[in-house]
Amino acid sequence: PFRPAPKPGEGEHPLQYNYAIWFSRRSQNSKSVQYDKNLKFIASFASVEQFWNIYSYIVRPGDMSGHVDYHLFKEGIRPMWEDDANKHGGKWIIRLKKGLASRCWENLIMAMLGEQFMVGEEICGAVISIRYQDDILSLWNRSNDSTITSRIRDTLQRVLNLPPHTIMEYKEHTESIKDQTSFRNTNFV
Amino acid sequence: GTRIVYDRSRLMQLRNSPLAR
Repeated sequence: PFRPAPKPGEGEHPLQYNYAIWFSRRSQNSKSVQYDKNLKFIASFASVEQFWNIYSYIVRPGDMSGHVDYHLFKEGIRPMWEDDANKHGGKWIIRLKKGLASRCWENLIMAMLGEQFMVGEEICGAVISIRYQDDILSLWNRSNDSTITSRIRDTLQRVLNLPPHTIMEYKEHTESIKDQTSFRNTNFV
Repeated sequence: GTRIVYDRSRLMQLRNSPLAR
C-alpha cells in the first residue's frame, strides 16, 4: 500500500519534490497479469537523508537477476504511460552493457533528485530495467518538446559518464502504446 | 521560487551524515 513521504525531520535536507520508489518483477504468467498489479510500492521520501536511508537497504539493480525494474517517480505520478503527467510525454532510453546498471542508475537518480536537469517541472521519473542481455535505463518527461528533450539528453550525457558510442533513443509514450514494443508500462491492451 | 539543487558531491557528503542511517 502507498504511504506518503514523511515530512523532513529536524536537520534533514529537503528535496525539491517528494518521490516514491516502486519495484516490479515479471511473473511466470505475466501475460495475464496487469502491469500495475506487479508494481510494488517500496517507500516515499522527502529529504536527502530519507532517500539514502531507503537506498541503503534496497538491493542494487545490478545485483538482481531476472526481469525486474525499479521505478523512481515524483510522488503523485504513477509509473505508467496513461498517468496525466506522462501521457503527452516520452522517455530517453539508454541501453547498458551488463555491469553498468548500478553505477548509471545511481548517477541518474542523484541528478534527478538534485534538480540537475534544469527543465522546470518536466521530469517525471526514472526507470532501471534489468534484462537478460542489456539493461535499460530510462528517464521520463512530461512533454515531447524538442528543446526540452535535447536539454535533458545533454544533461544525461554529462551526468552518466557513459562509454563512447552509447546509443540514446527518445520515444514518445504514444508510440510505445501503439507498437507495444519495449517493456510495457501500461494496462492498455 | 528558488529550486532546491544538490550536486553529486553534496549528496554523497550527506550520505555519510548520521541522519542518513
